[in-house]
Amino acid sequence: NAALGREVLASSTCGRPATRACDASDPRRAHPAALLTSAGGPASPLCWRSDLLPRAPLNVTLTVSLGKAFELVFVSLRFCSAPPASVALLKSQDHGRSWTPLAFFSSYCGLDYGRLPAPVDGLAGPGPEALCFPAPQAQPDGGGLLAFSVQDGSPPGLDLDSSPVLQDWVTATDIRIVLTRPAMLGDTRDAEAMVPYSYSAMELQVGGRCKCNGHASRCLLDTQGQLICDCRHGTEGPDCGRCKPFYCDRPWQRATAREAHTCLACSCNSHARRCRFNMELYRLSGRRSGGVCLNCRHNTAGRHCHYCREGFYRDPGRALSDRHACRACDCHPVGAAGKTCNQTTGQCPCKDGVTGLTCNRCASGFQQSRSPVAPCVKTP
Amino acid sequence: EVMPTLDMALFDWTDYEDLKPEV
Repeated sequence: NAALGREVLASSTCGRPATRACDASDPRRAHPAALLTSAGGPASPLCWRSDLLPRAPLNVTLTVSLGKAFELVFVSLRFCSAPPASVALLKSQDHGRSWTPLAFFSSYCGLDYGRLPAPVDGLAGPGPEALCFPAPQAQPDGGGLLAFSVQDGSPPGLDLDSSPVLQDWVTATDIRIVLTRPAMLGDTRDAEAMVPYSYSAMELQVGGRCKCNGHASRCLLDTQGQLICDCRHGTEGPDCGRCKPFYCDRPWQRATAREAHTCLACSCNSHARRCRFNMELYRLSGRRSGGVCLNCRHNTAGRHCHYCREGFYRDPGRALSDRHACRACDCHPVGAAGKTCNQTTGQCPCKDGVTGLTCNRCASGFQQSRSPVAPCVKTP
Repeated sequence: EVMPTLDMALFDWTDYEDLKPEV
């Protein structure tokens, strides 16, 4: 129950000002919305109660923030009195900034929500949609239960692992229940028919699991008290929804039952701490590797910091990952024709008659001259 | 035969001052 212990915001709660039946300042006679998600559950005799609603609009909303994204399974609300004749169930995926309907419950689908009643023989469309179901029935004890399963609006056969549409359908950060029309009042546009009424409920449950996209097996409270996934597979974020900074050798993907889709670390031979993903390289590699190392250190260069930058050459006696794997060419300022040596052998380009790895000696049959332009001349 | 390394002190930089390396 993702709603357990979470704060519920009710647009109307009785007791302010106090009446004989309800006094918000007296714990024995208060009926706060917190009762809906407290641990007391159905065993608790206390109910949340709205203010008396003498005239339309009779909408009362109950909003519960789940703290992070969850994958819903069901939502239920147990009423203490006769359940409303019309209820809208909404969800938010962006912490309450926008809302989309999950389902409607009404004896007046067209009148209250402009919708046709849900077809009894299944969904018409290929994807999940918010349908209008019959209003919850009053129970013999005078209460009633509103119950919604995410399967109720979803075509059979969709698999959560393979259906992004279904993944989107079940994802919610907040749940809102709009009690639209009280029971018994019929068409509330008829002012003559209206009598003071209040909604009353005892338990709100939001069945679901912490959404971690398959990359965590548990959720934890962070230092700010926020619920977050304990991410693995090289992922991070509240929902493990992205790869960690250095783990971008291939695109982030949701894990499935068959494949973890681990975010892979870039291959930088221990010479870089950052990398970026390049989709074109990823495609060219046959969808195997798209990471490009950034800021190669230790005089290395290349996509994987796998060769030496200009002016340096590979020391064959050291491993590629060694911080001294690349040695400076050290070409002689007079004997060499340039400063860049062969990156593999370290051989500098020598002027005529000059020899040596760094071009620092005259070749056999040559001797040093006084000219820095032609430092070695043939021995007479 | 191992030749001696080039002796920088032997070079005459008179006409090549702009090429002279910093030591």
